[in-house]
Amino acid sequence: MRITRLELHGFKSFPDRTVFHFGDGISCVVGPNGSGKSNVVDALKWCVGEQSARSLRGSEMTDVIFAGSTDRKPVGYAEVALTLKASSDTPFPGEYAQLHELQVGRRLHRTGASEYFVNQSRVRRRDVVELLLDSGIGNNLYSFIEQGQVDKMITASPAERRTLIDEAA
Amino acid sequence: MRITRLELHGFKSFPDRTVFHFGDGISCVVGPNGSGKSNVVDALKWCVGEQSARSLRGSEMTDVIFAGSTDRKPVGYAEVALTLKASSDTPFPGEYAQLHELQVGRRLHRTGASEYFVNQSRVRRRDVVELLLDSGIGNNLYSFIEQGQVDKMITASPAERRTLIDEAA
Amino acid sequence: CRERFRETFDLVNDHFRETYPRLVGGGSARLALTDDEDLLETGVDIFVQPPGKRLQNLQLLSGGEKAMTAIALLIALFRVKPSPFCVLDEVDAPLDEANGARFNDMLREMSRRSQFLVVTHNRKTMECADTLYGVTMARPGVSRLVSVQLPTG
Amino acid sequence: CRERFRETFDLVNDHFRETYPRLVGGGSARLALTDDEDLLETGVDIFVQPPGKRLQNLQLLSGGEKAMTAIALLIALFRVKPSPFCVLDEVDAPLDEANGARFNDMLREMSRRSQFLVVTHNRKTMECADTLYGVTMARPGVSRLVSVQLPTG
Ligand SMILES: Nc1ncnc2c1ncn2[C@@H]1O[C@H](COP(=O)(O)OP(=O)(O)OP(=O)(O)O)[C@@H](O)[C@H]1O
Ligand SMILES: Nc1ncnc2c1ncn2[C@@H]1O[C@H](COP(=O)(O)OP(=O)(O)OP(=O)(O)O)[C@@H](O)[C@H]1O
Ligand SMILES: [Mg+2]
Ligand SMILES: [Mg+2]
Repeated sequence: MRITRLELHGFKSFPDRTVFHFGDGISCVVGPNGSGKSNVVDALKWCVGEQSARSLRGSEMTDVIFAGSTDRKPVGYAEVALTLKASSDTPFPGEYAQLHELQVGRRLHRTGASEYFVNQSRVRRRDVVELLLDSGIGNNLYSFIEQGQVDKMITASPAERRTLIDEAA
Repeated sequence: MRITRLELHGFKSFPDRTVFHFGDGISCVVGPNGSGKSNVVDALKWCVGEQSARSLRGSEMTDVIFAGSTDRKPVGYAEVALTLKASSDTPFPGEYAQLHELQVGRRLHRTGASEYFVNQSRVRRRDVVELLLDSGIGNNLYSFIEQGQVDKMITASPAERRTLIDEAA
Repeated sequence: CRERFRETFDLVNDHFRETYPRLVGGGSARLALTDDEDLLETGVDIFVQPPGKRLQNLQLLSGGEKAMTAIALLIALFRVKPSPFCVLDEVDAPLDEANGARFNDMLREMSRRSQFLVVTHNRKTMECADTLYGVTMARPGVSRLVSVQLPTG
Repeated sequence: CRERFRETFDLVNDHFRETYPRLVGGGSARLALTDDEDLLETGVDIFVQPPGKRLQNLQLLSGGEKAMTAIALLIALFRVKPSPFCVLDEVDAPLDEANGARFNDMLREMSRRSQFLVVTHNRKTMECADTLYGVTMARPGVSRLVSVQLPTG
C-alpha cells in the first residue's frame, strides 16, 4: 500500500485546498516555527480516524476547523482526503480487493456533524479503521512519532513498552 | 553575587578534577551527545542542595558518583565545589557578610555518608540553602531551565504557573 | 501578602505583554488570573496570539511557538526579579533561525546584568558566547574540558 | 498467542542488538522481559551501554543518547514488521552532527521499502529527502505549500 496524495481543505491552518503528492522514499516537510508542518501530520492522523481531540492538541474536535486569521474569516468545515494505491504484495482488504487506487476522506462541520468517505461513498469510521489496519498510517505506535515524543518509549513503563512488541506481532 | 568557578571531582562522568571558570555574560557549554554538558548543570544543582535523585536522572543519590567506564574503575565519592564572589549590591548574608569570596562544597561517599562545606568548614544542608536563597542558583523555577523543560510552563496547570509569580514576588 | 502577589502579577504581566511581541516579532500575549476574587488560591492563565493569527487555545500552538511563549514569560519574570545566575539547557532546540536569532538578542541583553550558563548544539547561539566551554569524551565514559575554536564564517 | 509474543519479542530483540551499535557507532543494547514466567503480563525492560561506557540506569543517559536508543528500537520493530508508511516529526532535534548523520543513513536504507514523511529543521536531514515540501505562512495564519530550493554547499 502506498500513499499518493494528501489533500487538506479547511483543516487547521490550511483554509485553502492544499495537495501534497507523495512519492517513494523520503518526503521532508520543512518551514519556520508555526508554519503548519505538524498540522500536516495531524491531518493524516485525523483523516484515518483519530478520536482524541487532545492528541491533536485541541480541546474539542471542532478545533481542527480553520478558525480564521487576522485577515480571513473562519470556515464552516474541515476536510482531509488521503489517496492510496495498492501494491501487488499489499492489496486492499475486503470489498476493495479489486481496486488499484482508493480515497479515504473525513469531514467535520462546525455543527459537529461528522462524515467519513471511501471513494465518495459515506462509510462509518470503523470501516476506515479496518481498511487501514495494517498500513501503519496514523495508528501504529512505532511508525508514527510525534513532535517531542521520540524518547517516550525510554520514559515509558515496562508495561507500556510491551505494547510495542504486541503491535509488531 | 557572582559565580567564579565550578569544580567537579568524581561527579557523574567527571572522574578527574575539572574546573570551569565563569566570567561575566554568557558561558556556552558545547559538545557531542552524551559528552557531559547536562552533567555540569546537574553538578550545579547538586552542589547547592538538590535532594531528589530523580531530578538528577538517577534512582538513588549515589548514582551521581562516577561509576567507571570500560577502562576506568568507579571512584569512592563525588565532590562539587562552587566559588562565589560577593558584589557591592549583593553581599553574602548573615555571618558571611564580611567576606568577598566563599566556597560552597558537597561530597557524597558511596557508603551514603554525605557532607556539606562552606569554606572548608562542615555545615548542614540548610545552611547552604539559606546562604543561596536569593541567588537563583539551582533553586529558582524561572532561572534554571533543564533539557526538555522549556515548555513546561505552557503545559503546566494554572496553579503550577502561579508558583512562578510567587517566586518572583 | 495578597497585595504583594497582585503587585508582582501586574508587574510580570506588564513585562510579558512587552517581551512577547519583541521576542517573536509581533503578535500579543498576556497573563490572566483564573480567579480575580481569590488571590490566595488563584491560578494563572496565558493568552497568546502569534503575529497575524487569532487568539487560540495554547495547546494548538506549534512546538516552537510554545517555547517562545515560555521564554517570553521567563524573561518577564527575570526582569521583575533578576537572578544573578541563570542556567538554560538546550532551550533553543525547537527554534527556527528567525526565532533563534531574536532569542539570542534578548539573551545578550539580559546577560549584561546576570551570568548565563547556556548548553547548546546551535552554532548561532555559540557565536553569542562570551566564554565557550567544550566538553568531550576522547576517552569514552570520561568527560574532559577542552578549549573550543569556532570556525569563522 | 504467548508463543507469538515470545517469537516477536526475540525477533525484535535480535534486531535491536544489531541496530543500536550500528546507529550509535558501537556499544550494545538489549531488551529483557520483566517476568519470564508470565508472558501475558510481562513488561519489557531496556538495557543499553553506549560506546565505552558502563551499563547504567536508562534515565542517566543524555537527551541525545535516549533519543538514539528509542530510534534504534523503532528501527528494530520496523524490521520485524515494516509499515508501508512512517511519520517522524522532528525526531532528529536532540541529535548532534555525528548521530544525525548515522540516523540519516539508516533512514535512507529503510526508505527503500517504505514511504517516510519526515518533518525537520535540520539541513543535513533535508539533504536526504527524495521530495522536499516547504510550508510557509506568507499570509499570517494561512499555511501554503511552496517549492523549496536547498542552497547547494
Ligand atoms: N483550527 C485552526 N485554525 C487556524 N490556525 C490553527 C488551527 N489549529 C492550529 N492552528 C495554528 O497552526 C499553528 C501550528 O502549526 P504547526 O504545529 O503545524 O507548526 P509547525 O510548522 O509544526 O511549527 P514548529 O516548527 O514550531 O513545530 C499554530 O500557530 C496554531 O495557532
Ligand atoms: N555516575 C556516573 N558515572 C559515569 N557516567 C555517568 C554517570 N552518570 C551519568 N553518566 C553518563 O553521562 C552521560 C550523560 O551526560 P550528559 O547528560 O551530560 O550528556 P550531554 O552532553 O548533555 O548530551 P546531550 O547533548 O545528548 O544532551 C551518559 O552517558 C551517562 O551514562
Ligand atoms: Mg511542529
Ligand atoms: Mg544534555
